[in-house]
Amino acid sequence: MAKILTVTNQKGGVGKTTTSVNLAASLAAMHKRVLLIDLDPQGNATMGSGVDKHDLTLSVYELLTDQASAKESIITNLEVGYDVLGANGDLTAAEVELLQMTRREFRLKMALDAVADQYDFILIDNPPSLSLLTVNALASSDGVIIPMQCEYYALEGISALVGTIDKIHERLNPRLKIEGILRTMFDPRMSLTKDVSDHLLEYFGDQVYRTVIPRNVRLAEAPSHGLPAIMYDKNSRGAIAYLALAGELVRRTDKE
Amino acid sequence: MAKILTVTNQKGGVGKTTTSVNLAASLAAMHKRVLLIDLDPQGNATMGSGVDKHDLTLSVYELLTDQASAKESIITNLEVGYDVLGANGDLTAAEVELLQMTRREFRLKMALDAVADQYDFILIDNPPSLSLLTVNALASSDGVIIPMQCEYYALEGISALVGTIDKIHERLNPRLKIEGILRTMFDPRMSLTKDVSDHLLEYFGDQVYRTVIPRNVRLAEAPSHGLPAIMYDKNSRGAIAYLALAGELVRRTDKE
Ligand SMILES: Nc1ncnc2c1ncn2[C@@H]1O[C@H](COP(=O)(O)OP(=O)(O)OP(=O)(O)O)[C@@H](O)[C@H]1O
Ligand SMILES: Nc1ncnc2c1ncn2[C@@H]1O[C@H](COP(=O)(O)OP(=O)(O)OP(=O)(O)O)[C@@H](O)[C@H]1O
Ligand SMILES: [Mg+2]
Ligand SMILES: [Mg+2]
Repeated sequence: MAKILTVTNQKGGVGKTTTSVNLAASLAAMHKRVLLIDLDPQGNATMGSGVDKHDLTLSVYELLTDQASAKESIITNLEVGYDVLGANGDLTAAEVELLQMTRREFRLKMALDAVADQYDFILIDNPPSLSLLTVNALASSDGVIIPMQCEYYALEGISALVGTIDKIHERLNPRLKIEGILRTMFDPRMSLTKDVSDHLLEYFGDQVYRTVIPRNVRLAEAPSHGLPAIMYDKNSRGAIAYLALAGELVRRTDKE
Repeated sequence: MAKILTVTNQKGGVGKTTTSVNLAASLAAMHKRVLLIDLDPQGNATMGSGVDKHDLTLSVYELLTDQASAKESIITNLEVGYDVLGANGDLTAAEVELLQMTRREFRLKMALDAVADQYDFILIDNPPSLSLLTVNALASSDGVIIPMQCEYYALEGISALVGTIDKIHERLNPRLKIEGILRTMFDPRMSLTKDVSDHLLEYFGDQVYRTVIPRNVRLAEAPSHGLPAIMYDKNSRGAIAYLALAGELVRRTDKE
């Protein structure tokens, strides 16, 4: 049965998509069967995985609005080594349409039940908000990965995010927990980064991944080639860090 | 009559809040009368201006839902030199409530009409999405400032943003135009940055500001002190760049 993980943080630009794409590729490199779901109308995780969002015949929009099944919408046999359920601008309409539907928080979960046993990991990338799309992701998941840029505004917003996760745990999904907090774009030379990182370790302890993702230009260049960093430049510090993260995630999962 | 500017980009983490706060402070330093409106439930522009979002008795939420007037909700006589209409988590509810209201796209514009003549500039910071809150901002504005990190995902999303601005111009606000595209966190050593910047200049020409905001750690440190960079460290490259931007904006405005 797949472990389903939501990658989310309502703060923008903290590395959600970069983490989703590169963690999916790293788990696939460890011979895990992986599905990456893009729940962001920007479609960045779709493009970053080499799938042109403008060419999608079926996307997560059709899945959520009952126009297609997961099996029909999922794209397989990709160069990146993992399967993709893509997104594009159509998804913006899903937000308003979902509001009118019954069991609107569970549309994604109901659709994934049919395919979950075909994967070891399902990762869900999210837009920078705590909207009904993200509620659907959290209601479907075993855990939440929180990418966290070690800066003031990102730290300021984490309590709202933890509050939302607690609410979903109580009302919609009792198995939901924080899988891990991931420090991203980490620049040890900045005292601000170090201060915020110390805050996180003090407050969240073991929930903070030991693996830290450094700021590394290769991670910013790879998406323009539609590739994860381990395929664009496998010896880069960014690619190595995400492989290490995949290792840490698998070790923690095996221990449970 | 105030010039009303929306600062927006649905891509997350591109410097919308940093631009809103520092441009407001720089215009105030030029003795302009400035109001900064925070339309993001994260409340970053509120906190970045030294106003504790948890202490707000009235916020933009009450304004949009007709529970208070602009005059009652605006906070004046602040150390930062400009007035603030703050936001906090309550604003998340406004999104759904606005959907049920008449003239829902014009709630902000109607509220601002009463105070617009008291200011030279009104800046509106937005969340990383193209939602009804941002439609309200665009429907109220003379122009749009688009902060733009020179990286792939940010470039990828700009055509959707320009499309939205065109639609608002046609249907809701015929005076709306792109005021300027601002290159932020600019690191000239990265070839990716240079490539994306060349793309922007080729495609948007004069609409791209000559002023470029460099990556400068002082801009990331200032918010934790609740201050704009020109008050936290006025000789920093970040503070100087935003003063230059204010100068360029005023020159362009005077020429019109
Ligand atoms: N460790 C890193 N080093 C250097 N650049 C990075 C790193 N991680 C992400 N980036 C770049 O920073 C930008 C923001 O990252 P990304 O788009 O993954 O964040 P996000 O949280 O998904 O943003 P959004 O809130 O818009 O969904 C992108 O241009 C990305 O390429
Ligand atoms: N020029 C710069 N140099 C260094 N750091 C910067 C610069 N501009 C912004 N930052 C930092 O980068 C992060 C993202 O900036 P900011 O929060 O202003 O972006 P935003 O577009 O408002 O994000 P959101 O999409 O969440 O609203 C913040 O931690 C900020 O302090
Ligand atoms: Mg993203
Ligand atoms: Mg912001």
